[in-house]
Amino acid sequence: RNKVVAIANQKGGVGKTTTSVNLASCVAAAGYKVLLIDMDPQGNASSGVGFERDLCEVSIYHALTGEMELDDVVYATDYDNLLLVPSTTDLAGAEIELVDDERREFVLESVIKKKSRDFDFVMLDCPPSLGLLTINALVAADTVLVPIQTEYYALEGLGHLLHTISLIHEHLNPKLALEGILLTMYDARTNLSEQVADEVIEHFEALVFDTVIPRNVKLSEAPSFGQPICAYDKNSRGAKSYAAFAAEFLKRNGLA
Amino acid sequence: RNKVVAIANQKGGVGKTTTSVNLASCVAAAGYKVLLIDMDPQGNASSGVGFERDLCEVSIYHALTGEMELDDVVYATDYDNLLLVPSTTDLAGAEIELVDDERREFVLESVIKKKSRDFDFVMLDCPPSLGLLTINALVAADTVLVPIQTEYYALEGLGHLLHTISLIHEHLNPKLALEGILLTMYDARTNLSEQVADEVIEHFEALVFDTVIPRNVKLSEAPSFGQPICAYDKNSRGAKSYAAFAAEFLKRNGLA
Ligand SMILES: Nc1ncnc2c1ncn2[C@@H]1O[C@H](COP(=O)(O)OP(=O)(O)OP(=O)(O)O)[C@@H](O)[C@H]1O
Ligand SMILES: Nc1ncnc2c1ncn2[C@@H]1O[C@H](COP(=O)(O)OP(=O)(O)OP(=O)(O)O)[C@@H](O)[C@H]1O
Ligand SMILES: [Mg+2]
Ligand SMILES: [Mg+2]
Repeated sequence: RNKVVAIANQKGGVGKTTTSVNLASCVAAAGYKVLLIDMDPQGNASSGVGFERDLCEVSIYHALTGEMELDDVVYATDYDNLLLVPSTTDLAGAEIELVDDERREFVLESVIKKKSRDFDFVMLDCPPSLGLLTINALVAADTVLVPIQTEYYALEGLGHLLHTISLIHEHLNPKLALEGILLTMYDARTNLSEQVADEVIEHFEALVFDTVIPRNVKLSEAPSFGQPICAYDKNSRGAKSYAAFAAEFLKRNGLA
Repeated sequence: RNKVVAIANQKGGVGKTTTSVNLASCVAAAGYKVLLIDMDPQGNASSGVGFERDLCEVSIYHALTGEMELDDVVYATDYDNLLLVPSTTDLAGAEIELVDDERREFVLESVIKKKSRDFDFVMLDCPPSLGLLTINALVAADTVLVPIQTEYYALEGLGHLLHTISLIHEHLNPKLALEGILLTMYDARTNLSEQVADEVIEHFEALVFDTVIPRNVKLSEAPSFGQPICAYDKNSRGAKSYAAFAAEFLKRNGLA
């Protein structure tokens, strides 16, 4: 219960938000209770599930600064079993505000511990950096899910990310394990995708999910309607691949 | 002379590095002296011009912390007129280390001022965040060039970025102006690209460069060979579009 999964990669644009939103919504549609926390000041996960950020009064920022409890910043979404803690651009200030806090890496962990409701999964969408917001997510997490685009620059940063994860495991969060590595935006028409995928599978073998997410324009259209892919176009290749990924994720977690 | 251009956008994966590397190399190939400074701890711009990061002894990190002068961390590249100040993962520590410095936003500006060599352009590749590294780049810059992917999430963040730029202009760097907005990864086969492009052009009109960079796999293959696109495949659509962009950039700067 209340398994916390951080979706992280400091490389930008690799599909962190797309994976957070679609995994959370598919797992919720399968009947599991999911809390999605948007830890990125850009707030893409919030708008990806249809949250009107302009109407947002309270967000994860208020829980991290201690002004409010987590329970007070949880919002319903249009999707059964899926609740959201949104973020706004205020969150960008939290990185500097947290620096002087002695327990600056543990703020999110203690915020989540105080919540009163139970969930099957708490999912954390991380920003593209290894700053304090992502560190907080990795300290609060039981596991970390690493989406990686099948492109060269994304491959280059993977080693550094895994090194950071093992440092966090060693010094700040001994329970932290790797949920897995998810290959995203795979374009079967290019050699590059195949080469990068082969390289990742060769190095990381069983850590790499069997499901590979293809590049599919429906996945990038859905956020402009504020809908996860299963709601926007359930027959698209994007929806089918995230449904398959959610099934694999649940199976690896002993559920199905 | 020594015009400083920051290439910035907090949204991840929009083509900041691809634009920095290819604009710098095309402008250098046209005979102008360019210094490319990699302000991203990921170091993608460094490897994008063929720099072996494992061999890197000194980098922008050492100049920002005051251990060395900028002159001491400038390296040659394989390309005429193009010099590089590389970055390594050490740079991620600089964000926290700079926080206690009273002049923490002005460190890069004073580092660049002390250099002894003259260039026509100094280009700064920024990380995907609005943290201290990007703030330093925006304070040191004369202009900021904003690449934006023709996708919904990238569009969502544009307003916040332009707001941050005007705050920097007001409080920290009154000379800061917008170099322009560059549409990238345009996929003519999808409605989404056209819709996002139309929306950006409608809102920002003359600020948007006429050149639009198409999605072209050669652009994502080139970095794995450590080459800018003009060196990797000069007849590709990617190379032709960045050559056209460089020509437009030079024309807007009164050069040609
Ligand atoms: N499989 C896919 N096929 C096509 N487009 C995709 C796919 N996955 C994500 N996208 C699109 O690619 C862009 C980047 O994805 P996304 O925003 O999810 O990445 P991110 O890692 O969360 O980015 P950031 O680093 O800014 O947080 C978005 O515009 C998204 O809609
Ligand atoms: N026009 C293009 N066509 C195809 N691929 C592209 C294009 N521009 C960039 N890419 C690829 O898309 C990915 C993202 O681009 P890039 O790394 O330049 O973005 P970025 O904004 O610098 O990312 P970050 O936010 O991590 O710094 C890279 O793998 C790059 O090779
Ligand atoms: Mg994201
Ligand atoms: Mg980059």
